[in-house]
Amino acid sequence: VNTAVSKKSRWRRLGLPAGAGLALYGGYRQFFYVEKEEIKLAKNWHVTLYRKMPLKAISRLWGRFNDLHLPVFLRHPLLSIYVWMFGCNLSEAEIEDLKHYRNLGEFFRRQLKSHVRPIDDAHSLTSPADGKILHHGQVKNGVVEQVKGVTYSLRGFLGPAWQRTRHGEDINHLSDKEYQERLGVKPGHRLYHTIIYLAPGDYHRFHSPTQWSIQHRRHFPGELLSVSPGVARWVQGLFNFNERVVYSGTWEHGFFSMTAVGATNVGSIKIYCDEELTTNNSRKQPHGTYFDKSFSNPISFNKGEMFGEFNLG
Amino acid sequence: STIVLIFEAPNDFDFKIENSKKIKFGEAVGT
Repeated sequence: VNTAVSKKSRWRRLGLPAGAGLALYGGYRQFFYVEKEEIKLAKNWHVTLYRKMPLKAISRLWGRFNDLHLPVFLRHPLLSIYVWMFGCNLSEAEIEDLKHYRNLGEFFRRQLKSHVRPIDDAHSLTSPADGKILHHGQVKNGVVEQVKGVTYSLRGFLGPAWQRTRHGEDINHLSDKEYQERLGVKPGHRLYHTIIYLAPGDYHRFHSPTQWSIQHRRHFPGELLSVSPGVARWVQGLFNFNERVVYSGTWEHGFFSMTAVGATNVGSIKIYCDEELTTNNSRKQPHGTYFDKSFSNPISFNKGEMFGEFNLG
Repeated sequence: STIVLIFEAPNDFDFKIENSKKIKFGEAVGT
């Protein structure tokens, strides 16, 4: 008993310095954690080199390869590797039997069971996809944050305001701030944004995030750089380089847009209400080129309604 | 791949999400 009591008091005496030591160690870890999180942007030559890589051609090849029909006996072992590598939740898939999918392309655009994703009725805006929130918040001075501290220009992302270009007004000479002011956001309102990153193992179809109507589509046939969080932290203006399709219209509060941004090996975007759209074409277009389509009869969508899908290729 | 939403909303629009957190299709983003 004596030994135990003396040991206990010894531990008590040790408590304060041990706690201080742990706190110091925590501080040290925190310091280096913050150090590691410091933004280190790619230099211009890094970005130029990265953009020179034939990622679109490689993606098209990857897409074609994954459209080949696999023999039935190979489907389960090969697709299981993908499921294991990217942590896909097979129990949520409408078809759980891997033998049913003729190739990885089909598995990639798999549907989910109808009951596994209930749509939130209490909030006006819901997530259009499974993924990770890269960033969200207010758009200030025409600049959007892709991750904390790394930005891209709203004007570069959306292009000239289509409502105004119809009347022949050129707004390319405007600053980012002036561009946002010209979007015509109503007094008492603000412009907000949300970026959702879909990892390779995620469900790759996407849905309408709210009740809204589409009046316009703009397709930027850009590049197919990776959009993983690490690259988003590294390449400033990443989303303005990539191939993307912007659907714009209105919701209960005014302007609303949803943009599907392609990525390396996932450059094929299909939108169910827009059969004319083709992406990741072999024809090279200069940076900033875009193609417009106006819907003379706006297309209405309800919250949760199926909207489109990303495909390999 | 990525989905980007850009939208107009009242000043008091309330986000229900956090950066770097996973989200599932149909879950609340804001109101």
